Amino acid sequence: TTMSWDFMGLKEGKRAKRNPSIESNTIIGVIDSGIYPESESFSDKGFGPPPKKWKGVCEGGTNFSCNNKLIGARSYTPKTNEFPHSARDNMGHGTHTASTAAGNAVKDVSFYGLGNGTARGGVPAARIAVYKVCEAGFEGCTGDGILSAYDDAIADNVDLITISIGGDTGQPFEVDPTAIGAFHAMAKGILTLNSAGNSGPESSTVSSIAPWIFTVAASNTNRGFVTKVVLGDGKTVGRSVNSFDLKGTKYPLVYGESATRSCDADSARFCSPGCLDSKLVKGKIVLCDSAEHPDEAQAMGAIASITKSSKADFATIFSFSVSVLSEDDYNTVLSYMNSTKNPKAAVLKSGTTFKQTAPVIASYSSRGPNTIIPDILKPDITAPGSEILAAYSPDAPPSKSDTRHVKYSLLTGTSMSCPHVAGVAAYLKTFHPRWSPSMIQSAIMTTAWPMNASASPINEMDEFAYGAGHVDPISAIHPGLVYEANKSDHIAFLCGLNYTGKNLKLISGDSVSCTKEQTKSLPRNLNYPSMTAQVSATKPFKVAFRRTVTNVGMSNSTYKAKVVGTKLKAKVVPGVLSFKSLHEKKSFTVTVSGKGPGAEKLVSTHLIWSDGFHSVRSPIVVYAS
Amino acid sequence: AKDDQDKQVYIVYMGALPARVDYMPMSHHTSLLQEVIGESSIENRLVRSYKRSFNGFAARLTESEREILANMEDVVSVFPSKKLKLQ
Repeated sequence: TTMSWDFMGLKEGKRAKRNPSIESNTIIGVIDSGIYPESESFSDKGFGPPPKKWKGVCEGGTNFSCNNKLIGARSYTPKTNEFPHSARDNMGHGTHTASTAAGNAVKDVSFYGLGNGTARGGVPAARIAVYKVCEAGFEGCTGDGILSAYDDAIADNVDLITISIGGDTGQPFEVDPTAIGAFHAMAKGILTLNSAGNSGPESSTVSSIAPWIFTVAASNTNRGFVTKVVLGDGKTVGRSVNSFDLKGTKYPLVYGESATRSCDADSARFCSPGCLDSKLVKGKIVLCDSAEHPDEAQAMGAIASITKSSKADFATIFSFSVSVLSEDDYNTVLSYMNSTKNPKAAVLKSGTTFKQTAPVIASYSSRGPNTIIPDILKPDITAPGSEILAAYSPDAPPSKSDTRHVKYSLLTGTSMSCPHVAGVAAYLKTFHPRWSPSMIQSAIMTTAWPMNASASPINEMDEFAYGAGHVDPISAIHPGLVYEANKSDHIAFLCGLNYTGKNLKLISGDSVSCTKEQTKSLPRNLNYPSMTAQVSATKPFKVAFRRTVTNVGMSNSTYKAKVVGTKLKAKVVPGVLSFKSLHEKKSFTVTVSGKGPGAEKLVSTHLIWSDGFHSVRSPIVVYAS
Repeated sequence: AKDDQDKQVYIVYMGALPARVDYMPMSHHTSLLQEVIGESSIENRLVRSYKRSFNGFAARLTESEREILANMEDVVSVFPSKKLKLQ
């Protein structure tokens, strides 16, 4: 966050327009691995008592105190012998996400001098309530604990919920605690932000699929950490966050494959656990074909390690000097080593570079299409997720096998992008306190920066990668028009999916029945800010999307429709919407047609409503699976 | 020990909280569970109750107990409590 908020245009302090009194009354519910309450990011200096609406408690457990910034804490993790039962963060993750969403502005923080700047949340004056559902040493976060966290967070009266937790793929609503909890939250006016998942770049990997959840993908922004590897015969560049300074000294290189006496070549070249021989690696730089186990080389006495990764578009912290190279760069090092009698190299301390192509979607960010509801585009939006420097728990090591203790560290994942959008949603809510979750979501989606999939060499998934685009906090304040969908709209949507009787109650919680009209409604006609249809790969298609927009711009205004891009034939009826008052609603239909897009292909275009001041942009995606 | 191995934590989802002022979720959850397991003691069976924003509970159940609960009128759905990951 020492760079990410600036990158998005949400400047520090008075350089950004803010509503301090409303921001101070905003409560962010963070469902995660707990929090490090002593962090400066959660100090309550300058904060008054909790907002009157707050109905929560501080039940953080042993040695855990709340304050006027961190106003609530609860824990749902199983009791273990390893850690006292507490909301204290033993993993670092929850501290990181909470501070990204709503941490105080803390000057001059860095990771051993790297990434120096002011760490801050999107709404530094907001309050934080923590719901701990994950514990270190305990594999995973339980579904029953997550549902308890929702049960309490909604009743405690938080304003929005951020949850950077999920499975590997999308699950049907009826067995997804996040979908059930978030539905009840939405019904009470609370927006839930959820990470898309880290299973990209493969398609159909997005794990957060319900339309009442705001699903966040991750981008790489304009600051990148690089760790240079200097070879005897030249130079190449690698990726990692290397805080260790070997002063440019060159050390002998050895390949993991030839540094073993106990494993076959296929295991040894990955530096798999138990394979490396300390006599063969001590004092050397070890080349490992995988970035999974460089700590094995460290444990055997290596000075440093050079590894490769197919996902070398982001940097990771290691417990000693490591540089992660792309396949090509790694092969360069290997061929240098194989062609030289006494190969040597130096792994330098990390530096940062400016990446002009930013933002690009991160390789690991999970992609659509939505496996459960094919006609709802997921993820919805993109935000910075790579190499984010934010508050951390000194009780957790910054990397595997690491003995260091830090208060600020770098993490990467859609876990990190999710609280950025939570911060933006909270920021937006300070300007529009009465806006519903769908209005907030719509405003953020329709004002997003357009992204270009081709900017990333490993991404050809377009909207399935980045949704509506990259979050733009400042533009989101003035969306002009919004697409609203309330609880009854979502119930009609479920009726269209053949949820009836008991199953409908399962999601909605209410004993409601579907009308004939609702049962016939198509999921793609949910009043969503994006428009998606799955069609036949080879047959010509013609699909219609019905939408209604609410005027939240200027009372007297006229919007004209424009369809950008030539890949789809699209018609908007009516093409002009005239509003006489604020909150007036107008409906329209978009009809798109074309020939079958081909198997596993998508074609997309954008609908833009513009009154000359506002630009309300929605992606239109047609695809075949 | 075999009994414990047979059981896993299930989420018993019961939808919205009834609007009745005399409704006591905890006692409802307890009685449902007692009815299914056929014992008055639910010690080590009831994992947690959902009672503030929606209705339901989590309990250690056998497959046959799960089936009985799933068919009860007050119960909307019973599904395993899976482990999820930080992302």
